[in-house]
Amino acid sequence: MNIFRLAGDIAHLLAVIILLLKIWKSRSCAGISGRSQLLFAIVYTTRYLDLLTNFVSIYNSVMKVVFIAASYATLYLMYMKFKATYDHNHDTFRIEFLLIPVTALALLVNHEFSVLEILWTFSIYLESVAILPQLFMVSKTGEAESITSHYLFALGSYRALYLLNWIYRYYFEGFFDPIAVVAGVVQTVLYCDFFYLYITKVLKGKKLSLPA
Amino acid sequence: KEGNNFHDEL
Repeated sequence: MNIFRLAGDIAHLLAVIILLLKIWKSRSCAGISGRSQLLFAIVYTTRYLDLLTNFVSIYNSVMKVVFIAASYATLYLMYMKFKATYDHNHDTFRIEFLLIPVTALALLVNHEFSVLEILWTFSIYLESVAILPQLFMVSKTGEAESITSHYLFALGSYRALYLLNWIYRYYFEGFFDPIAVVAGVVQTVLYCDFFYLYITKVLKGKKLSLPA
Repeated sequence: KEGNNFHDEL
């Protein structure tokens, strides 16, 4: 564990908590893509199956359980409890366009052709693009609430911090996982446009709105 | 610990 990885995990945890609190406190999931949240639930479920087969540390297991539980809690709030506030009309990204190529890639490019390993690889590839329905929704409506942009910033920072972690681990531990690194770079690049808007607008107290 | 079947990250 190094400082970048810890900071990344904290940013990730913060993102998940911000989202749950936003929905719970406002009693509304307006502006949040249910499709992205569904993809994240699939990501955590397929990646953390190793909870049952492989013990790393208490920290690792607790975080995995928290991420799985939080993703299902978010889905419950969006699709059941506050269903009436879910903005279907703007959440139209076709997720099969992500799921099909990601499945194919996981079957072709993996560390080992075994069920758990392919599911892990699938989850890494899917995570890298799972935010697209949310970013698509923001671009479609042309704006996002400040709390939603804080959520997106925390979630995007997490993988960017992991990139620093991987650079650190490469130099100091000789650890290198090309699958995670390439997917992590793709994931971080997808947020770049948002990061720019966040820094130039939201941090200066303005609402995140896109030019028409 | 070179990736294979042992993923210690989240």
